Amino acid sequence: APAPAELRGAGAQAWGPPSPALLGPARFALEMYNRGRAAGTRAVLGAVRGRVRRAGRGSLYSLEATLEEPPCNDPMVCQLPVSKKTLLCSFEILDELGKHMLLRRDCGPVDTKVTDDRNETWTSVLPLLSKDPLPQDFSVKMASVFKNFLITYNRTYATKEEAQWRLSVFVSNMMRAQKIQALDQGTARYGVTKFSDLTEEEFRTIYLNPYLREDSGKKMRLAKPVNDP
Amino acid sequence: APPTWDWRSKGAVTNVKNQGMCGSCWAFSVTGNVEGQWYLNRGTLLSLSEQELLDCDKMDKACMGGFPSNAYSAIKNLGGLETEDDYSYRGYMQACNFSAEKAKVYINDSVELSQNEEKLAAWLAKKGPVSVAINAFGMQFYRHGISRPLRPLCSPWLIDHAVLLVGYGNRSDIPFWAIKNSWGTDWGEEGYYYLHRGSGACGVNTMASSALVD
Repeated sequence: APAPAELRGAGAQAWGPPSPALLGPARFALEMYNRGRAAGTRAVLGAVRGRVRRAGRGSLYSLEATLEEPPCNDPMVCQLPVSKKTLLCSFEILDELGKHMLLRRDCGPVDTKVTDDRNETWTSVLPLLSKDPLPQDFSVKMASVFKNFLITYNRTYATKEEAQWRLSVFVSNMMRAQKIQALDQGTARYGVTKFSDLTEEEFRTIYLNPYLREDSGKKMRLAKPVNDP
Repeated sequence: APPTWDWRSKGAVTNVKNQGMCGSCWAFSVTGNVEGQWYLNRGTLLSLSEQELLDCDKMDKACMGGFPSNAYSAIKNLGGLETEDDYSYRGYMQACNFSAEKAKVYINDSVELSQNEEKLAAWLAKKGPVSVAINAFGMQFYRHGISRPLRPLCSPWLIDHAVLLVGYGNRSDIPFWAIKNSWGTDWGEEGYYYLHRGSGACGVNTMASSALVD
């Protein structure tokens, strides 16, 4: 079905409380953002704007939203430095037959004033966003990269839901790899590996050795330098 | 230290192994070091058992993690290491069924190595591959090339992965450590990771150690 009339005309560029048509995807995006957080620590939705595009059997929502993080006193726990409360996020959500799938999430702290496009301030806040102008066929491209990943590493998933979840993790990991790439001072290349469908937490828990941080193990004597006769 | 060195081309390094879904990197880092020490001091390259360490090294935590220094001590106390073939890898902890008669190698001691990367390179070139522990930041998505993450992102204080230094050199004037990982050959450069050398990148110089074989 074509996108709801009020969306097409909904001033998709105007900030404001989510219009009824955006409410569903906006709430889903917030739910995914707060996933795993205890009550009282969850962010709440602020202003939303967005647009919708047909994609296959469903609709692809591109949302920009401000999220308000609750006050956080413990710097060791806070997602943000205590002084910053508002996040500016962009989400891409695929709505197929009433089922939502998060394809992309990108968030960063901003000043509490939300600026609009005309003075371009906010794009400078998320440089990666402005550098990557979100080509229209982004989702199609990601789906194809994910398909190659499944073939290369012979990956299968037990249910469709698991596959959808893994696709959203994969897409989010591609963003992470892109950031690691941008910040690397060497010649390393980062991208798709056999671990690309694991969340950071899964990867850390399964493959790494956090025990090494806790201690240094049995004390050993220092080796003599090699040139020591 | 010589400008470049690679124990892989000198027969002191076994094939890249795969720890599977288990936090047993510490065991692979130690067996890799002992394999090198046994080869350089006793002349035979044997692939040694990580499963024996998972099952019988009671000081460490098998798939939940462990320390190379504890593992050296366990090898000494047990009386040696069996080969990979005799005590093959499962990727999860079982009851210990080590038998001293089957042990093919032993170690006499273990030492902590210098945190000075030049001295470390000199030690490696003269004595053999070195067990180290690093911060694994970025390694989930590493494909190839010399990695050099920003220091705040790859803090030397947040060590969480043990690996094996097998060589060092320069690529286009960028100094690197050649690191044998234990995630299989379908990760990184045929299972190897290349990390910037000389800047303490990701804490590579903070937990260097080796067994000693008479």
